[in-house]
Amino acid sequence: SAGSLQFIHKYHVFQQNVQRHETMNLFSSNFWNESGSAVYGINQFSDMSPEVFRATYLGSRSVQLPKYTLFSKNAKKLP
Amino acid sequence: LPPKFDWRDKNVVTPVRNQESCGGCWAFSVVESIESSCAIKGRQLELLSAQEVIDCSYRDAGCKGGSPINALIWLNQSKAKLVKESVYPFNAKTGLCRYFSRSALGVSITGFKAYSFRYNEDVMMEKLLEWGPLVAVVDAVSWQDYLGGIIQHHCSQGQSNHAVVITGYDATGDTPYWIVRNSWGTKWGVDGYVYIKMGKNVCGIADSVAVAFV
Repeated sequence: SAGSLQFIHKYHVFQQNVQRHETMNLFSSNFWNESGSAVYGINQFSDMSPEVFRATYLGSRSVQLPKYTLFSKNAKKLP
Repeated sequence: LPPKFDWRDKNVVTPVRNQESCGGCWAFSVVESIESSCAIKGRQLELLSAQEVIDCSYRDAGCKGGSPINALIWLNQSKAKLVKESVYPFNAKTGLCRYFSRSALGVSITGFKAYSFRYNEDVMMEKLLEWGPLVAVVDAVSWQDYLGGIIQHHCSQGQSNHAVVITGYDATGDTPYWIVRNSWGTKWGVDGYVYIKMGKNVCGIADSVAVAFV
């Protein structure tokens, strides 16, 4: 509810996120004048700190994989 | 190669899902790849259980995270039958693994491939057409704020943290891009999808790529 500690915290996080959106959008339009560049703004994750977002939604670990080469392509044809 | 291609146009891609507050993107990406592989092989397109992979892939940590490659290794070694979503529905929590008998209706994979296509995205285009939708592990930190358009910056390589599925590409415009399916619901991005610039390994899109075969 409005005025609660949680509300104040989330509102503060939201304001910081909005500032970040502006920086990201400015960077894309000012530094690179590229066509179709991504737009950043308010969505369902905007009241979430980057740390919480990362911990909640980014749950994949990476594994080092071999580079695909022509050899990999031929290898599958071997008996 | 065609200048534009999307497996969605072939009706072999299931609707975008929502992983909610469960860090199970790794399981969703693998299951979505298998769903498409089945449909490409001529079977009916149907939702398979991501919850089964979340609960049962013992090399991973369920909703606390995992790796698509580990899930594929488990599916391939165990030949576990992936049942329908309706049989083993998603509940956004890691639970006890439910086992199904070998006679149960479901899909088991016959194998998988996993490679890095870094600096080789042209070949990756070819493989997308040959193999079907591709699982990719990317850096998605900046995706928290994404609304639409083609991601070309604010994304790093070599720091992958999120698993997605590449369903197509579009190289007809000034900025060629990959069409990438996410699992954060349809309200996020472009109806649940995100576009990533091709050719520069943006977000590490080509670093860790896999596909399952049925």
